[in-house]
Amino acid sequence: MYLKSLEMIGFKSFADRTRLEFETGMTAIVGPNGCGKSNVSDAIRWVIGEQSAKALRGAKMEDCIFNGTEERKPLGMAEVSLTLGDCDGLADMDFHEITVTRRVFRSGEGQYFLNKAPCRLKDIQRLFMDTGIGAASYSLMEQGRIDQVLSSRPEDRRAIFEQAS
Amino acid sequence: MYLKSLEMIGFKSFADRTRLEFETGMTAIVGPNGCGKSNVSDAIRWVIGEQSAKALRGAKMEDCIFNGTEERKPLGMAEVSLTLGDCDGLADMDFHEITVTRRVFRSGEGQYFLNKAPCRLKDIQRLFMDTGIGAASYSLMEQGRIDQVLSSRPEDRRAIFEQAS
Amino acid sequence: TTEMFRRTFDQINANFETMFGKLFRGGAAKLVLVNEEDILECGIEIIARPPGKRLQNISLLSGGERTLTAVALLFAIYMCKPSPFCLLDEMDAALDEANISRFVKILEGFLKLSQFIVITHNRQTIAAAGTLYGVTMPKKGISKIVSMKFRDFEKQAEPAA
Amino acid sequence: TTEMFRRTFDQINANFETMFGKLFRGGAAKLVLVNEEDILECGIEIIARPPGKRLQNISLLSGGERTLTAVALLFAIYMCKPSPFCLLDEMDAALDEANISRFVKILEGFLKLSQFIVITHNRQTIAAAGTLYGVTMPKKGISKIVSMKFRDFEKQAEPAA
Ligand SMILES: Nc1ncnc2c1ncn2[C@@H]1O[C@H](COP(=O)(O)OP(=O)(O)OP(=O)(O)O)[C@@H](O)[C@H]1O
Ligand SMILES: Nc1ncnc2c1ncn2[C@@H]1O[C@H](COP(=O)(O)OP(=O)(O)OP(=O)(O)O)[C@@H](O)[C@H]1O
Ligand SMILES: [Mg+2]
Ligand SMILES: [Mg+2]
Repeated sequence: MYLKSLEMIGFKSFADRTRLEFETGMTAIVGPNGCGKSNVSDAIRWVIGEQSAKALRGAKMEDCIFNGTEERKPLGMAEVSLTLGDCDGLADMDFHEITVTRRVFRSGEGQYFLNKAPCRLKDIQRLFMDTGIGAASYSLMEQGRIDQVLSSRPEDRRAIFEQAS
Repeated sequence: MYLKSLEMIGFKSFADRTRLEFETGMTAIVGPNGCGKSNVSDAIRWVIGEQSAKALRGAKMEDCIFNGTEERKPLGMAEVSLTLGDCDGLADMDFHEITVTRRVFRSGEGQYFLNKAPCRLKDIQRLFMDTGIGAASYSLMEQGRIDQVLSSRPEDRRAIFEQAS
Repeated sequence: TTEMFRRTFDQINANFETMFGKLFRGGAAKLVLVNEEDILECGIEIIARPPGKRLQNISLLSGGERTLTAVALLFAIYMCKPSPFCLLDEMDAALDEANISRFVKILEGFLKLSQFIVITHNRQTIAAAGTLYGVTMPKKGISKIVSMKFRDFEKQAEPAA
Repeated sequence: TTEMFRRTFDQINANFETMFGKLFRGGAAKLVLVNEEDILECGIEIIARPPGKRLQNISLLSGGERTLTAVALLFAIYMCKPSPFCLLDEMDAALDEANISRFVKILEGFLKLSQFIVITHNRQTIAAAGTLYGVTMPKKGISKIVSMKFRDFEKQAEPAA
């Protein structure tokens, strides 16, 4: 399984439809402070099933929806789609390529899709579960979190070991 | 009041007697990871009366004493002296220049001196109290602490305001 | 001392709005006492809005924006009650080069009131310093201090090939 | 599953010792289960000693040494169970240039197993990337992504005069 592309619209500061294509190897994301780099990381963690608004730096999921600027009105919905290649054998998928889509509305209502077919959040979470990718995974390191690996209490630190076994 | 010089011997990684002279304006301290820059900051905070070993990254005050390397044995005492100029009118000092000295031994016993005369820790703490400098002062920012100014709870954040009034 | 705290608070608040505007080149920020009935005990909220953006919880600010906001608050307090010296350990860690440039310019404005000792890895911050000390460990585990010039730092900062 | 956890733990531990030695060019490190009687619930201690230094509590390590130790642990886990992709946000923030160089070399070794997406401000990390995306805000508050080459970054990274 590998990442092919990410598409965001209305997610945090990505008001307009934005697409990133991923190659194999290393992709670096750069730019000035506050321009949206960590928001890309939030989008990826959100679309694969992150349920804690706090882990996405917000107070509620609605904080993920573009809330406007001095010149642009807020939007009513946020949508992120992640396309993965080489998915044969993943969960009970028969697809070679999978697109995971998540939406949230101001009401708090969420919608989830696997290859455009509506599904539940837990279908998405289950898809990634055996790959080592999921909320709080050791492979998804938020800004500032690296020091917590050492500063967390010995009992709390177990979580990343348990994910690996 | 201004800083004139700092002298350390046996303090953390400063096994040998080391002296820094300070000019007015800005002094930058640079060097690779782990070479001792933050230890200089710890030495300054320690000599002016920091009592929390945790604030100095240790578990007990004894952790401040040079504990040896593969080639050098540990020492039995740490000593730091800070010399300040232009001290007229500070606390009940009649001195123009003051040297504050602090020692700690493996037993945990501490010694304190003001211009070579033995004194108590609180004499040192009182000296700095009205200047805005002291443990947890807003003018002494440890590595990584800047984010706590914003992430601390509103009630905890008060402390730096109260110091300023 | 409710009077005294109120006066100090208002002064820091005014300074904070000014400092934030300078560091962010626009935007707005202020401090709010959570409970006006109990100003000696209540919490203090920080409200901050970078230029062009809409107001949101400060938790949604980026790493660099949070550092810059905290720096604005610290400078606001220094304006109110300058200390003889300030010791800043890697305060510029999360800032990009443009923000470090603004941070350093404002810091230079405080040098007539206070002595500053800054620990940093950043070239711009170092270039602004009048005195430069390098800390090294020629014998592993034992620190040694060398007085340096900016060009020595430039040579040392090149990573080993 | 006590068996399974034990086996995984021992493997990660061996990897951790190797990774630490590579990143620090020496020294020693290991993981310790706090309570051998209850390995499915007990805490996990991290023991780390940079080269030439004596063993102390990890709290006394420097900011950069702590990051590098945590990186060694993460890489140790990746060796044990590589994920399809890893997303690292400013992991190099506390590292000096020499340590970033070592970090990047080791990261490159994992690229055949996993895709890496790294958010960074650092030139060496960026130079190692095969693909480079710049995030900008030509209209304040609205992010836009531009595909970039390393030389575009070099131009952009110069602070405004
Ligand atoms: N729902 C939202 N609507 C509009 N803007 C938002 C929303 N949520 C967050 N933002 C904005 O996104 C910005 C933060 O972006 P992000 O954290 O991605 O920055 P960054 O590029 O990682 O910067 P740094 O280098 O400082 O870490 C903030 O200014 C914040 O106001
Ligand atoms: N009591 C002690 N005896 C000997 N060495 C010590 C003692 N206490 C701390 N050290 C060593 O000092 C080093 C940390 O130094 P310091 O925190 O000053 O580094 P630094 O220059 O700030 O690095 P960074 O750039 O990573 O923040 C550690 O390697 C630690 O082992
Ligand atoms: Mg960020
Ligand atoms: Mg340090």
